[in-house]
Amino acid sequence: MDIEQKQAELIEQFVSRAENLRGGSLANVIVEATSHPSLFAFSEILSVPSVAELQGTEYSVYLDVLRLFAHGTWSDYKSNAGSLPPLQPDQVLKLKQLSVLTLAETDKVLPYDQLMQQLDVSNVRELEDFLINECMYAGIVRGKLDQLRRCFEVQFAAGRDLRPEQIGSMLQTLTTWLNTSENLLLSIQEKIKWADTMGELDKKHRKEIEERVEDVKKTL
Amino acid sequence: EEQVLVIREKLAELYESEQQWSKAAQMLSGIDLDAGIRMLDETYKLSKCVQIARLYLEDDDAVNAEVFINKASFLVSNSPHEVLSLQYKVCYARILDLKRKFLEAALRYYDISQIEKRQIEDELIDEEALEQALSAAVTCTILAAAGPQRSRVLATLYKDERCSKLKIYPILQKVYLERILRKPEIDAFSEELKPHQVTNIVLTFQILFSRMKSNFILQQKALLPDNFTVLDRAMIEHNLLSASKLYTNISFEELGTLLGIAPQKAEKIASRMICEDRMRGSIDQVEAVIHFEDVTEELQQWDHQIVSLCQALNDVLDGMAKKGL
Amino acid sequence: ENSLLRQVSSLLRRLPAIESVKFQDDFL
Repeated sequence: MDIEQKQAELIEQFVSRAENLRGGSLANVIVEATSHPSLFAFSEILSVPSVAELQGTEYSVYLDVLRLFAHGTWSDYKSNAGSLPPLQPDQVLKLKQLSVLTLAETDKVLPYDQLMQQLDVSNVRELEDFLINECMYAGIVRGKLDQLRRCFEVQFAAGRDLRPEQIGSMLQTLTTWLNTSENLLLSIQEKIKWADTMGELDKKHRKEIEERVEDVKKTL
Repeated sequence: EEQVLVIREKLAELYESEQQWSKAAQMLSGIDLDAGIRMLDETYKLSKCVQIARLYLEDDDAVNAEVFINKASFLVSNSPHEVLSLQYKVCYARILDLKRKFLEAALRYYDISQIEKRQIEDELIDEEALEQALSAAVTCTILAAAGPQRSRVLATLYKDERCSKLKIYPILQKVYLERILRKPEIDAFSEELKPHQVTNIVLTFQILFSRMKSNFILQQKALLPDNFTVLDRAMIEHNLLSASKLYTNISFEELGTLLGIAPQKAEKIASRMICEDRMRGSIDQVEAVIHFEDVTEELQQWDHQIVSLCQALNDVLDGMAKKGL
Repeated sequence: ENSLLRQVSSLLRRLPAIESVKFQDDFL
């Protein structure tokens, strides 16, 4: 979870700055936060009261930008580009990185074609350089590139900000984990018990055999 | 003997002032340090051996220099003169470096860079010289062939916070983190070893040699039997190992583009590394693809993944505990 | 706790720990 440790301090900085600002200067902080190379989490900033107050003002588009970076993808931006301010190159890069995290939420194997389409990348070299330099070396994902199968196998992906509707499915997954783990523990205990029993039986059987050998020896 | 010795030293001095290093060394080599009428004292012998070695090294003649450094090695341990022993250390590091025993050279440069005293006898040691020794240690480690010992030295250097101030640090960081070095970075590193660096890599200890030619530039330019320079080879091998951490398989075409070299070159070095068991994998020449294999077996990888999952779960629980949840 | 939620979200995607034909064979 080092990505969380790395950005914890940054989040704190931006939150404390946002709390004391209004209007245009607050909008600048939002642009700065969504451009920062090491920040990939925006919920905390979103929950600052003064940020929510941007709603309905001339700066509400920056609130939309922040929501986009918290939960959206590059495709979302493109389909709403008309109502959002133009993004700077650093913001575009970040939104594409966040898009990879969103894709990794649903699948552990990401086809190149899907990635190239989602990230507006035209060739494999450019896609792989992006995944290597901007994702794996940035520490937000870990995985392996498979050129023959043209896919990216994700081993680890940093978590993105959660939308409220995601909590339910998370709880569901955790409950399943819990049940599976308990069942696993139970079956391991049964196996241990079975092994012990078999061990005892084996010992008893071996003892009977030895006694019978002794008897035969005596008889002889 | 006495007069001959004086004349030789005088002639050597003249040759040295004309920068005819090997001639000066040969002149001094003619002094019979072992036999002769009067027994020369150990310190005199040691200083001559080191001086002759240094002169040969000025002409990058590691073979002759090593002869005299080996003689000096019998004398240096008993010598009370720290100046001489430091000069001996630098010569020895240079000889190892010239002989491309980069890892041994790196360890000795690193040892030199850790000198604590800033004054030895009547000589001052300046920070810049120590920094050059540290930089030389990093450069040699990077040029050394990949392997567990090199990884250990890389880790030591990476954790030495003095290194973070070196110009070469970004390269050290990427090499340590096993990250691919792109062509511009390699060219920049190569530039670092160019002539202007000769003076900079000079170990400008006043007690050491007034001018010591770095042989990195020779190393870097020296062509190996397979027509690669030392630097080329070190960088390509490093990048291949870094790529093997990122790819399950890759075509040589793409690999060549990624590493900034011809696909045939990539294939040639990859095949040698696989044969030398310095990289796990197989080459499909029909498809022109290299398949990288993980050093760890699948089941072990599974274990590692489960371990890191449990670790991550622990982190979450610790985080919750910290926040009183 | 947004940070914890993100960590849990990342954690949930760590399973299955490994998916490869070779692993299935080795595992069996």
